[in-house]
Amino acid sequence: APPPEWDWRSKGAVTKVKDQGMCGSCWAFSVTGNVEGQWFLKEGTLLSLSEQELLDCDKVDKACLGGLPSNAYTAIMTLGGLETEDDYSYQGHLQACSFSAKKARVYINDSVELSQNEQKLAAWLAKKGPISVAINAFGMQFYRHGISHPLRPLCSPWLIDHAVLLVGYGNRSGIPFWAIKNSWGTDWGEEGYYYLHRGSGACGVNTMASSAVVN
Amino acid sequence: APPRQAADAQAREAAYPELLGPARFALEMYNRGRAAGRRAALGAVRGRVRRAGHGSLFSLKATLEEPPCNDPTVCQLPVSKKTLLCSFEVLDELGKHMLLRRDCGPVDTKVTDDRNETLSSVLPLLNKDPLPQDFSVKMASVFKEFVTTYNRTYETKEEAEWRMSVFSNNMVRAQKIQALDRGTAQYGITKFSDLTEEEFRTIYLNPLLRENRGKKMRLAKSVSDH
Repeated sequence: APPPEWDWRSKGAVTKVKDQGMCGSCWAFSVTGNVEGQWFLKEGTLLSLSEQELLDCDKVDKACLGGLPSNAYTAIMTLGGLETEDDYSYQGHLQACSFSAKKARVYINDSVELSQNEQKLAAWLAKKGPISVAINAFGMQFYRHGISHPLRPLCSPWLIDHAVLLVGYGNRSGIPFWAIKNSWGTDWGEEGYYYLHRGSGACGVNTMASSAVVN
Repeated sequence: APPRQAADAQAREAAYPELLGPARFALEMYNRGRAAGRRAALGAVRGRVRRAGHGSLFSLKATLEEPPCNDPTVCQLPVSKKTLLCSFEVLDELGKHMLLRRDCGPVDTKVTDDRNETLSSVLPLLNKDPLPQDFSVKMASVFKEFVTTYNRTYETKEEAEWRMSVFSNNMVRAQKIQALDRGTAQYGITKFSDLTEEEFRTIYLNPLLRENRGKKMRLAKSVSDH
Protein backbone atom coordinates (compact mmCIF):
# COMPACT_ATOMS: atom_id res chain seq x y z
CA ALA A 1 0.00 0.00 0.00
CA PRO A 2 1.28 3.51 -0.77
CA PRO A 3 2.40 5.83 2.07
CA PRO A 4 -0.58 7.69 3.62
CA GLU A 5 0.59 10.94 2.04
CA TRP A 6 3.23 12.19 -0.34
CA ASP A 7 4.35 15.53 -1.72
CA TRP A 8 7.07 15.91 -4.34
CA ARG A 9 7.18 19.66 -3.73
CA SER A 10 8.89 19.06 -0.39
CA LYS A 11 11.39 16.78 -2.11
CA GLY A 12 12.53 19.29 -4.69
CA ALA A 13 11.00 17.54 -7.71
CA VAL A 14 8.59 20.31 -8.73
CA THR A 15 9.43 23.66 -10.35
CA LYS A 16 7.51 26.85 -9.57
CA VAL A 17 3.94 27.30 -10.79
CA LYS A 18 3.89 28.69 -14.33
CA ASP A 19 1.23 30.63 -16.25
CA GLN A 20 0.01 29.50 -19.66
CA GLY A 21 -1.56 32.92 -20.26
CA MET A 22 -4.41 33.27 -22.77
CA CYS A 23 -3.50 30.05 -24.56
CA GLY A 24 -4.86 26.50 -24.35
CA SER A 25 -1.40 25.04 -23.78
CA CYS A 26 -2.12 23.19 -20.53
CA TRP A 27 -1.09 19.93 -22.25
CA ALA A 28 2.48 21.23 -22.67
CA PHE A 29 2.75 22.34 -19.04
CA SER A 30 1.43 19.01 -17.80
CA VAL A 31 4.09 17.15 -19.83
CA THR A 32 7.03 19.41 -18.98
CA GLY A 33 6.07 19.14 -15.30
CA ASN A 34 6.14 15.36 -15.57
CA VAL A 35 9.47 15.28 -17.45
CA GLU A 36 10.98 17.71 -14.92
CA GLY A 37 10.06 15.23 -12.20
CA GLN A 38 11.34 12.19 -14.10
CA TRP A 39 14.64 13.92 -14.85
CA PHE A 40 15.00 14.97 -11.23
CA LEU A 41 14.48 11.40 -10.03
CA LYS A 42 16.96 10.02 -12.57
CA GLU A 43 19.66 12.70 -12.57
CA GLY A 44 19.04 14.54 -9.29
CA THR A 45 18.81 17.89 -11.07
CA LEU A 46 15.61 19.93 -11.25
CA LEU A 47 15.46 21.85 -14.54
CA SER A 48 12.57 24.06 -15.65
CA LEU A 49 11.78 22.85 -19.15
CA SER A 50 10.41 24.56 -22.23
CA GLU A 51 6.70 24.44 -23.11
CA GLN A 52 7.29 26.82 -26.00
CA GLU A 53 9.40 24.17 -27.74
CA LEU A 54 6.36 21.88 -27.66
CA LEU A 55 4.04 24.63 -28.89
CA ASP A 56 6.33 25.46 -31.81
CA CYS A 57 7.87 22.09 -32.72
CA ASP A 58 5.27 19.41 -31.87
CA LYS A 59 3.54 19.41 -35.25
CA VAL A 60 0.91 16.85 -34.24
CA ASP A 61 -0.58 18.95 -31.47
CA LYS A 62 -2.21 22.33 -31.93
CA ALA A 63 -0.28 24.73 -29.71
CA CYS A 64 -2.78 27.13 -28.10
CA LEU A 65 -5.71 25.24 -29.56
CA GLY A 66 -4.85 22.17 -27.51
CA GLY A 67 -2.89 18.97 -27.58
CA LEU A 68 -2.45 15.52 -26.06
CA PRO A 69 0.30 14.50 -23.65
CA SER A 70 0.81 11.21 -25.52
CA ASN A 71 1.64 13.15 -28.70
CA ALA A 72 3.92 15.48 -26.77
CA TYR A 73 6.03 12.63 -25.38
CA THR A 74 6.47 11.32 -28.93
CA ALA A 75 7.43 14.79 -30.16
CA ILE A 76 10.08 15.11 -27.44
CA MET A 77 11.58 11.76 -28.45
CA THR A 78 11.46 12.65 -32.15
CA LEU A 79 13.00 16.09 -31.62
CA GLY A 80 15.74 14.65 -29.43
CA GLY A 81 14.89 16.17 -26.07
CA LEU A 82 13.74 19.34 -24.36
CA GLU A 83 15.51 22.66 -23.95
CA THR A 84 15.22 24.57 -20.70
CA GLU A 85 12.72 27.34 -20.08
CA ASP A 86 15.61 29.82 -20.02
CA ASP A 87 16.93 28.73 -23.39
CA TYR A 88 13.54 28.49 -25.08
CA SER A 89 11.27 30.77 -23.11
CA TYR A 90 7.49 30.83 -23.08
CA GLN A 91 5.70 33.35 -25.33
CA GLY A 92 2.12 32.06 -25.05
CA HIS A 93 1.53 31.93 -28.80
CA LEU A 94 2.72 29.82 -31.72
CA GLN A 95 6.08 30.75 -33.31
CA ALA A 96 8.39 29.11 -35.83
CA CYS A 97 10.20 26.17 -34.31
CA SER A 98 13.69 27.16 -33.17
CA PHE A 99 14.63 24.00 -31.35
CA SER A 100 18.35 23.19 -31.28
CA ALA A 101 19.32 19.60 -30.44
CA LYS A 102 22.62 20.94 -29.16
CA LYS A 103 20.76 22.89 -26.52
CA ALA A 104 18.56 19.99 -25.40
CA ARG A 105 19.24 19.39 -21.70
CA VAL A 106 16.99 16.40 -21.07
CA TYR A 107 15.80 13.44 -23.10
CA ILE A 108 13.15 10.75 -22.58
CA ASN A 109 13.17 7.14 -23.80
CA ASP A 110 9.51 6.24 -23.69
CA SER A 111 6.13 7.10 -22.23
CA VAL A 112 3.59 5.00 -20.38
CA GLU A 113 -0.09 5.05 -19.58
CA LEU A 114 -0.82 4.50 -15.90
CA SER A 115 -3.50 2.53 -14.06
CA GLN A 116 -6.96 4.04 -13.58
CA ASN A 117 -6.95 2.70 -10.03
CA GLU A 118 -6.33 5.70 -7.77
CA GLN A 119 -4.70 3.56 -5.10
CA LYS A 120 -2.22 2.31 -7.68
CA LEU A 121 -1.75 5.83 -9.00
CA ALA A 122 -0.82 7.01 -5.51
CA ALA A 123 1.63 4.14 -5.12
CA TRP A 124 3.17 4.92 -8.53
CA LEU A 125 3.40 8.64 -7.75
CA ALA A 126 5.12 8.05 -4.42
CA LYS A 127 7.68 5.79 -6.08
CA LYS A 128 8.11 7.25 -9.57
CA GLY A 129 7.29 10.93 -9.46
CA PRO A 130 4.65 13.51 -10.47
CA ILE A 131 2.04 12.29 -12.96
CA SER A 132 0.51 14.02 -15.98
CA VAL A 133 -3.29 13.81 -15.83
CA ALA A 134 -6.27 15.29 -17.63
CA ILE A 135 -9.48 16.37 -15.89
CA ASN A 136 -12.83 18.01 -16.40
CA ALA A 137 -12.23 21.62 -15.30
CA PHE A 138 -15.76 22.13 -14.03
CA GLY A 139 -15.88 24.95 -11.50
CA MET A 140 -12.18 25.76 -11.77
CA GLN A 141 -12.95 29.16 -13.23
CA PHE A 142 -14.13 30.15 -9.74
CA TYR A 143 -12.07 27.87 -7.54
CA ARG A 144 -10.37 29.66 -4.64
CA HIS A 145 -9.21 27.02 -2.14
CA GLY A 146 -10.10 23.77 -0.38
CA ILE A 147 -10.78 20.28 -1.69
CA SER A 148 -13.07 20.27 -4.71
CA HIS A 149 -15.55 17.43 -4.97
CA PRO A 150 -18.25 18.28 -7.51
CA LEU A 151 -21.26 16.06 -8.09
CA ARG A 152 -20.32 13.47 -10.72
CA PRO A 153 -22.90 14.52 -13.34
CA LEU A 154 -21.54 18.08 -13.16
CA CYS A 155 -17.93 16.98 -13.57
CA SER A 156 -18.25 14.11 -16.00
CA PRO A 157 -15.12 12.04 -16.68
CA TRP A 158 -16.23 12.02 -20.33
CA LEU A 159 -15.82 15.77 -20.74
CA ILE A 160 -12.10 16.11 -20.13
CA ASP A 161 -10.82 19.58 -21.04
CA HIS A 162 -7.77 20.39 -18.98
CA ALA A 163 -4.33 18.85 -18.39
CA VAL A 164 -2.50 19.28 -15.10
CA LEU A 165 0.12 17.56 -12.89
CA LEU A 166 -0.40 15.40 -9.81
CA VAL A 167 2.43 16.28 -7.41
CA GLY A 168 1.17 14.69 -4.22
CA TYR A 169 -1.72 13.33 -2.21
CA GLY A 170 -2.92 13.21 1.41
CA ASN A 171 -5.87 13.89 3.70
CA ARG A 172 -7.26 17.12 5.08
CA SER A 173 -9.64 16.69 8.03
CA GLY A 174 -10.15 13.14 6.86
CA ILE A 175 -10.92 14.08 3.27
CA PRO A 176 -8.53 12.41 0.78
CA PHE A 177 -7.16 14.72 -1.90
CA TRP A 178 -4.81 14.97 -4.86
CA ALA A 179 -2.46 17.98 -4.83
CA ILE A 180 -2.54 19.30 -8.39
CA LYS A 181 -0.14 21.75 -9.99
CA ASN A 182 -2.06 23.97 -12.43
CA SER A 183 -0.61 26.38 -15.00
CA TRP A 184 -2.74 29.47 -14.41
CA GLY A 185 -0.23 31.38 -12.30
CA THR A 186 0.15 31.68 -8.55
CA ASP A 187 -2.72 34.22 -8.30
CA TRP A 188 -5.26 31.45 -8.86
CA GLY A 189 -6.34 28.72 -6.43
CA GLU A 190 -4.06 27.86 -3.52
CA GLU A 191 -0.95 29.67 -4.84
CA GLY A 192 -1.50 28.04 -8.19
CA TYR A 193 -2.50 24.63 -6.83
CA TYR A 194 -5.83 22.82 -7.01
CA TYR A 195 -6.97 20.21 -4.52
CA LEU A 196 -9.31 17.54 -5.82
CA HIS A 197 -11.05 14.71 -4.00
CA ARG A 198 -9.11 11.43 -4.27
CA GLY A 199 -10.64 7.97 -4.54
CA SER A 200 -13.89 8.75 -6.34
CA GLY A 201 -12.59 9.30 -9.85
CA ALA A 202 -13.55 12.94 -9.38
CA CYS A 203 -13.68 14.86 -12.68
CA GLY A 204 -11.97 12.00 -14.53
CA VAL A 205 -8.66 12.51 -12.74
CA ASN A 206 -7.81 8.82 -13.14
CA THR A 207 -8.73 8.42 -16.80
CA MET A 208 -5.68 9.82 -18.65
CA ALA A 209 -2.74 9.43 -16.26
CA SER A 210 0.62 9.11 -17.99
CA SER A 211 4.32 9.65 -17.62
CA ALA A 212 7.52 9.92 -19.58
CA VAL A 213 10.21 7.28 -18.99
CA VAL A 214 13.87 8.22 -18.53
CA ASN A 215 16.16 5.20 -18.51
CA ALA B 1 -46.64 46.15 7.16
CA PRO B 2 -49.97 47.06 5.61
CA PRO B 3 -51.03 44.38 3.07
CA ARG B 4 -50.25 46.64 0.09
CA GLN B 5 -46.62 47.17 1.11
CA ALA B 6 -46.20 43.48 1.91
CA ALA B 7 -47.73 42.69 -1.44
CA ASP B 8 -45.22 44.98 -3.13
CA ALA B 9 -42.34 43.23 -1.47
CA GLN B 10 -43.52 39.96 -3.03
CA ALA B 11 -43.03 39.18 -6.65
CA ARG B 12 -46.09 39.63 -8.87
CA GLU B 13 -46.88 38.59 -12.42
CA ALA B 14 -45.76 41.42 -14.68
CA ALA B 15 -47.77 42.64 -17.64
CA TYR B 16 -46.27 41.90 -21.06
CA PRO B 17 -45.49 45.54 -22.01
CA GLU B 18 -43.65 45.91 -18.70
CA LEU B 19 -41.49 42.91 -19.53
CA LEU B 20 -40.42 43.98 -22.99
CA GLY B 21 -37.71 46.43 -21.91
CA PRO B 22 -35.89 44.04 -19.58
CA ALA B 23 -36.41 41.16 -22.03
CA ARG B 24 -34.92 43.13 -24.91
CA PHE B 25 -31.96 44.09 -22.71
CA ALA B 26 -31.39 40.44 -21.78
CA LEU B 27 -31.54 39.47 -25.46
CA GLU B 28 -29.05 42.20 -26.32
CA MET B 29 -26.66 40.82 -23.71
CA TYR B 30 -27.23 37.28 -24.98
CA ASN B 31 -26.45 38.30 -28.58
CA ARG B 32 -23.47 40.40 -27.67
CA GLY B 33 -20.48 39.81 -29.92
CA ARG B 34 -22.51 37.83 -32.47
CA ALA B 35 -22.61 38.62 -36.17
CA ALA B 36 -25.93 39.83 -37.51
CA GLY B 37 -26.95 36.52 -39.06
CA ARG B 38 -26.08 34.61 -35.93
CA ARG B 39 -28.23 36.45 -33.44
CA ALA B 40 -31.06 34.78 -31.54
CA ALA B 41 -34.56 36.23 -31.67
CA LEU B 42 -36.93 36.69 -28.76
CA GLY B 43 -39.92 34.35 -28.65
CA ALA B 44 -42.43 34.22 -25.83
CA VAL B 45 -41.79 36.06 -22.57
CA ARG B 46 -43.43 35.84 -19.20
CA GLY B 47 -42.18 36.84 -15.83
CA ARG B 48 -42.54 38.26 -12.40
CA VAL B 49 -41.30 41.51 -10.95
CA ARG B 50 -40.59 42.63 -7.44
CA ARG B 51 -39.34 45.83 -5.89
CA ALA B 52 -35.57 45.85 -5.44
CA GLY B 53 -33.63 48.73 -3.95
CA HIS B 54 -34.51 51.82 -5.96
CA GLY B 55 -35.76 49.74 -8.86
CA SER B 56 -37.34 46.47 -9.86
CA LEU B 57 -36.01 42.95 -10.26
CA PHE B 58 -37.51 41.07 -13.20
CA SER B 59 -37.41 37.26 -13.22
CA LEU B 60 -38.07 36.39 -16.80
CA LYS B 61 -38.74 33.15 -18.64
CA ALA B 62 -38.26 33.56 -22.35
CA THR B 63 -37.85 31.38 -25.39
CA LEU B 64 -35.09 32.35 -27.81
CA GLU B 65 -34.96 31.19 -31.40
CA GLU B 66 -31.38 30.37 -32.37
CA PRO B 67 -30.86 30.66 -36.15
CA PRO B 68 -29.70 27.57 -38.09
CA CYS B 69 -25.92 27.32 -38.54
CA ASN B 70 -24.30 25.96 -41.69
CA ASP B 71 -21.01 27.80 -41.40
CA PRO B 72 -18.36 25.21 -40.48
CA THR B 73 -16.13 27.93 -39.10
CA VAL B 74 -18.79 28.65 -36.49
CA CYS B 75 -20.30 25.24 -35.76
CA GLN B 76 -18.41 22.02 -36.54
CA LEU B 77 -21.61 20.28 -37.59
CA PRO B 78 -24.61 21.95 -39.27
CA VAL B 79 -27.15 22.93 -36.65
CA SER B 80 -30.80 23.39 -37.49
CA LYS B 81 -32.86 26.18 -35.94
CA LYS B 82 -33.38 25.50 -32.25
CA THR B 83 -35.44 26.97 -29.47
CA LEU B 84 -33.93 27.70 -26.08
CA LEU B 85 -35.75 28.26 -22.83
CA CYS B 86 -33.96 30.92 -20.80
CA SER B 87 -34.29 32.27 -17.31
CA PHE B 88 -33.05 35.82 -16.89
CA GLU B 89 -32.81 38.07 -13.86
CA VAL B 90 -32.71 41.71 -14.91
CA LEU B 91 -32.38 44.52 -12.43
CA ASP B 92 -33.96 47.74 -13.68
CA GLU B 93 -32.78 50.58 -11.49
CA LEU B 94 -33.38 54.20 -12.36
CA GLY B 95 -33.77 53.21 -16.01
CA LYS B 96 -30.48 51.33 -16.10
CA HIS B 97 -30.59 47.60 -16.72
CA MET B 98 -28.23 44.99 -15.36
CA LEU B 99 -28.27 41.32 -16.29
CA LEU B 100 -27.76 39.42 -13.05
CA ARG B 101 -28.42 35.93 -14.21
CA ARG B 102 -28.75 34.07 -17.46
CA ASP B 103 -29.57 30.38 -17.66
CA CYS B 104 -30.45 28.94 -21.06
CA GLY B 105 -30.93 25.40 -22.23
CA PRO B 106 -32.71 23.42 -24.90
CA VAL B 107 -36.42 23.54 -24.30
CA ASP B 108 -36.87 19.81 -23.62
CA THR B 109 -34.12 19.39 -21.08
CA LYS B 110 -34.32 22.72 -19.33
CA VAL B 111 -35.01 22.18 -15.66
CA THR B 112 -37.29 25.03 -14.69
CA ASP B 113 -36.23 27.12 -11.76
CA ASP B 114 -39.33 26.17 -9.84
CA ARG B 115 -37.92 22.70 -9.32
CA ASN B 116 -34.49 24.06 -8.51
CA GLU B 117 -35.54 25.39 -5.13
CA THR B 118 -32.29 24.12 -3.58
CA LEU B 119 -30.33 26.33 -5.91
CA SER B 120 -32.41 29.45 -5.45
CA SER B 121 -32.09 29.08 -1.70
CA VAL B 122 -28.35 29.57 -1.96
CA LEU B 123 -28.42 32.74 -3.98
CA PRO B 124 -28.79 35.17 -1.07
CA LEU B 125 -27.85 38.16 -3.18
CA LEU B 126 -30.84 37.67 -5.39
CA ASN B 127 -33.32 36.00 -3.15
CA LYS B 128 -33.67 38.19 -0.13
CA ASP B 129 -37.07 39.69 -0.22
CA PRO B 130 -36.98 42.61 -0.70
CA LEU B 131 -33.56 42.63 -2.36
CA PRO B 132 -30.96 44.35 -0.21
CA GLN B 133 -31.06 48.09 -0.77
CA ASP B 134 -28.88 49.34 -3.64
CA PHE B 135 -28.04 45.85 -4.83
CA SER B 136 -26.37 47.18 -7.94
CA VAL B 137 -24.37 49.65 -5.85
CA LYS B 138 -23.05 46.72 -3.83
CA MET B 139 -22.28 44.77 -6.98
CA ALA B 140 -20.57 47.79 -8.48
CA SER B 141 -18.28 48.17 -5.49
CA VAL B 142 -17.41 44.44 -5.52
CA PHE B 143 -16.68 44.68 -9.24
CA LYS B 144 -14.56 47.78 -8.69
CA GLU B 145 -12.50 45.88 -6.13
CA PHE B 146 -12.07 43.04 -8.66
CA VAL B 147 -10.87 45.51 -11.32
CA THR B 148 -8.34 46.94 -8.90
CA THR B 149 -7.16 43.58 -7.58
CA TYR B 150 -6.59 42.07 -11.01
CA ASN B 151 -5.56 45.29 -12.68
CA ARG B 152 -8.26 45.12 -15.34
CA THR B 153 -8.63 47.84 -17.99
CA TYR B 154 -11.61 48.02 -20.35
CA GLU B 155 -11.53 50.09 -23.50
CA THR B 156 -15.00 51.58 -23.35
CA LYS B 157 -17.75 52.30 -20.82
CA GLU B 158 -19.94 49.79 -22.66
CA GLU B 159 -17.26 47.14 -22.28
CA ALA B 160 -16.98 47.87 -18.57
CA GLU B 161 -20.79 47.61 -18.18
CA TRP B 162 -20.78 44.36 -20.14
CA ARG B 163 -17.97 42.94 -18.01
CA MET B 164 -19.81 43.95 -14.85
CA SER B 165 -22.91 42.05 -15.93
CA VAL B 166 -20.75 39.04 -16.77
CA PHE B 167 -19.08 39.38 -13.38
CA SER B 168 -22.42 39.56 -11.61
CA ASN B 169 -23.70 36.52 -13.52
CA ASN B 170 -20.52 34.65 -12.60
CA MET B 171 -21.03 35.45 -8.93
CA VAL B 172 -24.31 33.61 -9.14
CA ARG B 173 -22.76 30.71 -11.07
CA ALA B 174 -20.00 30.39 -8.44
CA GLN B 175 -22.63 30.27 -5.70
CA LYS B 176 -24.45 27.47 -7.49
CA ILE B 177 -21.19 25.51 -7.91
CA GLN B 178 -20.46 26.10 -4.25
CA ALA B 179 -23.85 24.77 -3.23
CA LEU B 180 -23.31 21.58 -5.21
CA ASP B 181 -19.78 20.80 -4.07
CA ARG B 182 -19.38 17.92 -1.57
CA GLY B 183 -15.83 18.78 -0.61
CA THR B 184 -14.37 21.71 1.31
CA ALA B 185 -13.66 23.86 -1.74
CA GLN B 186 -14.54 27.53 -1.74
CA TYR B 187 -15.65 29.10 -4.99
CA GLY B 188 -16.01 32.81 -5.68
CA ILE B 189 -14.18 35.68 -7.30
CA THR B 190 -11.04 34.74 -9.23
CA LYS B 191 -9.03 36.42 -11.95
CA PHE B 192 -11.35 34.77 -14.47
CA SER B 193 -14.56 36.25 -13.00
CA ASP B 194 -15.14 38.75 -15.81
CA LEU B 195 -15.02 36.08 -18.53
CA THR B 196 -18.12 34.35 -19.84
CA GLU B 197 -18.08 30.56 -19.64
CA GLU B 198 -17.58 30.43 -23.41
CA GLU B 199 -14.61 32.81 -23.28
CA PHE B 200 -12.99 30.90 -20.43
CA ARG B 201 -13.40 27.56 -22.20
CA THR B 202 -12.15 28.87 -25.52
CA ILE B 203 -9.10 30.62 -24.12
CA TYR B 204 -7.91 28.42 -21.28
CA LEU B 205 -9.21 24.90 -21.82
CA ASN B 206 -8.35 22.10 -24.20
CA PRO B 207 -11.31 20.08 -25.50
CA LEU B 208 -8.94 18.09 -27.76
CA LEU B 209 -8.22 15.99 -24.67
CA ARG B 210 -11.64 14.38 -24.71
CA GLU B 211 -11.01 12.94 -28.17
CA ASN B 212 -7.84 11.37 -26.78
CA ARG B 213 -6.83 10.07 -30.20
CA GLY B 214 -3.20 10.33 -29.29
CA LYS B 215 -0.64 7.58 -29.72
CA LYS B 216 -1.54 4.54 -27.62
CA MET B 217 1.04 4.22 -24.88
CA ARG B 218 2.02 0.93 -23.28
CA LEU B 219 0.57 0.38 -19.81
CA ALA B 220 3.07 0.88 -17.00
CA LYS B 221 3.58 -1.93 -14.54
CA SER B 222 2.10 -1.19 -11.14
CA VAL B 223 4.71 -0.30 -8.61
CA SER B 224 3.87 -3.39 -6.57
CA ASP B 225 4.63 -5.53 -9.67
CA HIS B 226 8.24 -4.37 -9.68
